[in-house]
Amino acid sequence: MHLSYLSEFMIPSDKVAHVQIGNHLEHALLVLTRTGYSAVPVLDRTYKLQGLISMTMIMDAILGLQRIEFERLETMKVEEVMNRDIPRLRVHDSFLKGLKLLIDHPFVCVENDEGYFEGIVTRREILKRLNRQMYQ
Amino acid sequence: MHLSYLSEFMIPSDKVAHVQIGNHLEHALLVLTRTGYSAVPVLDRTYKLQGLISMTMIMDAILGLQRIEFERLETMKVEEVMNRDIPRLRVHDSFLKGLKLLIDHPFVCVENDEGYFEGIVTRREILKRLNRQMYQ
Ligand SMILES: Nc1ncnc2c1ncn2[C@@H]1O[C@@H]2COP(=O)(O)O[C@H]3[C@@H](O)[C@H](n4cnc5c(N)ncnc54)O[C@@H]3COP(=O)(O)O[C@H]2[C@H]1O
Ligand SMILES: Nc1ncnc2c1ncn2[C@@H]1O[C@@H]2COP(=O)(O)O[C@H]3[C@@H](O)[C@H](n4cnc5c(N)ncnc54)O[C@@H]3COP(=O)(O)O[C@H]2[C@H]1O
Repeated sequence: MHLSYLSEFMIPSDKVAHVQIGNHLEHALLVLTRTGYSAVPVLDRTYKLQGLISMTMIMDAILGLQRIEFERLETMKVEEVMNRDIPRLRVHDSFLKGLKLLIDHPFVCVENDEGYFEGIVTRREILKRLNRQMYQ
Repeated sequence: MHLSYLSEFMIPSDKVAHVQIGNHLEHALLVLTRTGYSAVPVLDRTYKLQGLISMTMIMDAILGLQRIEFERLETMKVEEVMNRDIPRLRVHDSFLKGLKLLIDHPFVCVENDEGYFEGIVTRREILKRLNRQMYQ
């Protein structure tokens, strides 16, 4: 298992819901609500990884002192609230490296050497494998 | 490890953010946004576990066909949108039983024989332990 590559556990980019730089918060909110994911990656037009955005980040941004300022959903963009400081893995990174990051992150984005988005590694996939190991 | 009890990994109830039956969606949304959690347990007044509520469930409930119907946050209650069909563990359940459930659930609630809420077991705690195991 220590010799496994993350590529084995990765959900490929074409199966990953995401939003784009330039999208307004309202679009991101709709994507998250419709897919049911609490957070998704943010990519730019060239398909490079830029950050990740969550329901909480959006809500936090529109929670004013007096009331929820819903109009901000139409005026603010994802790049204003997303988390840019995210861990990044490579396809050939080890299982152990992925496991360590997944301790603190529900999913970790995988990119290639040029920074193009390849996919994500999730806690669920790692837990499934670890569960199988327990029976060996 | 197969002989570990879940109590070892459990976050006790006094440390778990939750909402109550009877709370309106607006209150739940504020609790989720302020704690930063994407989902929390729902308890009743006697501290019995009733379900769990997430950001997505709330958003789903207010997403109308034409627009986001924010007024529903003040009129709808948590019991109208929460997920009542949730797995439940006991304090003396095995690590393996918890691991299996955490494959599909980011956290699982623990209750005692009377149905009173004891705490939650999270993927993070299980992954930390599994990571340590890999070095043994
Ligand atoms: N449509 C669905 N079908 C089946 N199960 C679902 C599901 N939506 C959520 N779940 C379950 O809930 C867990 C937490 O989802 P969450 O959206 O908070 O957190 C997710 C989400 O933020 C992200 N993610 C997972 N799959 C994704 C995808 N295809 N596209 C974009 N983001 C994804 O990775 C996080 C961890 O995912 P993980 O699979 O470990 O864990 C998932 C999975 O066990
Ligand atoms: N305030 C915080 N401090 C440090 N890390 C934080 C954090 N909020 C979130 N995280 C990190 O993000 C993960 C996903 O959080 P989420 O809120 O989607 O999903 C959470 C949340 O729904 C629930 N949860 C965890 N701790 C909770 C608590 N004290 N009260 C209520 N619910 C909790 O269990 C899920 C899985 O939690 P887990 O720890 O495995 O995984 C957490 C943790 O690794």
